[in-house]
Amino acid sequence: MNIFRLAGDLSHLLAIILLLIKIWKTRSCAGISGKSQILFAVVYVSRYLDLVTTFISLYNTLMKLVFITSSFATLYLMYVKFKATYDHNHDSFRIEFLLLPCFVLALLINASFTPLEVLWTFSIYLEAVAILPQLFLVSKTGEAESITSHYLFALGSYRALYLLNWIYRYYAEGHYDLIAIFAGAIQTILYCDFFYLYITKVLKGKKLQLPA
Amino acid sequence: ANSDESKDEL
Repeated sequence: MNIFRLAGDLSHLLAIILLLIKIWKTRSCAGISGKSQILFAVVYVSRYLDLVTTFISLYNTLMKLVFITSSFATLYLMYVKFKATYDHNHDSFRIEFLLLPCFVLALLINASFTPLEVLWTFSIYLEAVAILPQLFLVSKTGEAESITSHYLFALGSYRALYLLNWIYRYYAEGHYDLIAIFAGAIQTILYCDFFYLYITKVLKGKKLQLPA
Repeated sequence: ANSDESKDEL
């Protein structure tokens, strides 16, 4: 564990908490993509199957449980409790266009061809693109509430911090994992446009509004 | 190179 890794995990945790707070306080999931949240739930379940096979540390187990539980809690709030506020019409991204290619890619490019390893790899690829339905929703509506922007910023920062963690680990431990590094870089790049808008608008107290 | 070491990451 190094500072970048810890900061990345905390940023990830913060993102999830911000999202739950936003939905709970406003009693609404307007502006949030249910499609992205479904993909994140798939990511966590397929990645954290090792919860039942390998014990790494208490921290590791707890964080995995928090990520899985909170993502299902988010889905419950969106699709059951506050269903009426869900932005159906704008959330029209077809997730099978992400799920299928990621799965095929995981079958083709993985560290070892075993069920757990392929599913782990699938989750890494899928996570890289899971935010696309959310970014698509923001671009369709042309704006995002400030708390939604903070959520996206924290979620995007998490993988960027992991990139620093991987650079650190490469120099400090000689450790690297090309699949994670490649997917993490793609994931971070997808957020760049959003990061720019966040820094130039939201941090200056303006609403995140896309140019018409 | 997905050793148990890398599975420590989330």
